[in-house]
Amino acid sequence: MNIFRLAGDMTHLASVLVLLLKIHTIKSCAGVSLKTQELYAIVFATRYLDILTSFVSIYNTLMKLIFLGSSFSIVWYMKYHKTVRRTYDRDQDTFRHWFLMLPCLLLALLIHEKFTFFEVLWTFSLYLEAVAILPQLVLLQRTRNIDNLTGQYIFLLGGYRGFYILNWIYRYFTEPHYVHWITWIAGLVQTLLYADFFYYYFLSWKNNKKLQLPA
Amino acid sequence: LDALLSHDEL
Repeated sequence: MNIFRLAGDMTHLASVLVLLLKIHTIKSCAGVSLKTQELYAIVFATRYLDILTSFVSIYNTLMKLIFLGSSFSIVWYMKYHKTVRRTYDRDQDTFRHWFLMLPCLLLALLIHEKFTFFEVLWTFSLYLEAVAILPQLVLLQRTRNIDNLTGQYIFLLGGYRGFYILNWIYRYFTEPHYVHWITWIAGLVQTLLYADFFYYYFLSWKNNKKLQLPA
Repeated sequence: LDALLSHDEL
């Protein structure tokens, strides 16, 4: 564990907490994409299939449980909670998530480190995580008026990705044989998707104005 | 072990 990975995990954790805070205390999920949240639930479910069979550390297992629990509870809130579900922008959040899942599954079947059930699903989760933010970014672009918590949620998620890249660079130079092309390329693609959002986020922060995206 | 090593991240 290095400082970059810890920082990445903590910003990831913070992003989930910000979203849960918004949903739990304000009882609103306005501006949050259910499609993206469902994709994240699938990402964690397919990646952490080995939670019972492979043990890395208490920290790892605990974090896996937190990410699994939080992603599924966010989906539950948005779909079934009687007040929260009414604040969901159903008509704007129309991204077809099958268009993301199918290519990711095909790519995982073609490009993987080992052709085993767990390994292919694990690789699928990497590819899917890389593009899972897209429905959220599209929704953001459509609704345009973004409240602070939604903006902070996406900002923290992007921060998590940035720290993970620093973590990989650090591990590459400090650990022998640490080479994981699939993880790196998927992670890099994911981080690049945030670049545009970050640009406008910093612009609004610099000008001390509410975040607004161009049409 | 190698496969496990690549899975030690979240």
